[in-house]
Amino acid sequence: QYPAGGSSTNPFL
Amino acid sequence: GDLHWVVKPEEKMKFDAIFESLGPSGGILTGDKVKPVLLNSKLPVDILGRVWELSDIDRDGMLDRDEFSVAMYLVYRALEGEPVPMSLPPPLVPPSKR
Repeated sequence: QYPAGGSSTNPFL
Repeated sequence: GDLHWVVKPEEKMKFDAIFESLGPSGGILTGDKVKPVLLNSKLPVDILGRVWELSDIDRDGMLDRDEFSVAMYLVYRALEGEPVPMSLPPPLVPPSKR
């Protein structure tokens, strides 16, 4: 769902 | 377009007041300021995660005034028993984001 190496911008994940 | 935003002016005023009460910096609220407010709704965290996905339209991990209104709208509807959509319907996209 998120690009590899990228961090989630969703505080609930 | 001339599509009306589903967030009504009186709701927007209420959501804007909550937004201001949370102490936005530069017109935006960070995820850690918004998170406890959404958790307060007692909705399941996976639902709140989807609310965040739908409302953080530019995916910067923060909510501006209009994105916050979308989040609050979805939370209030969810509390009334309406399902949170999997993607943001056009009437829910703030006019400033179209």
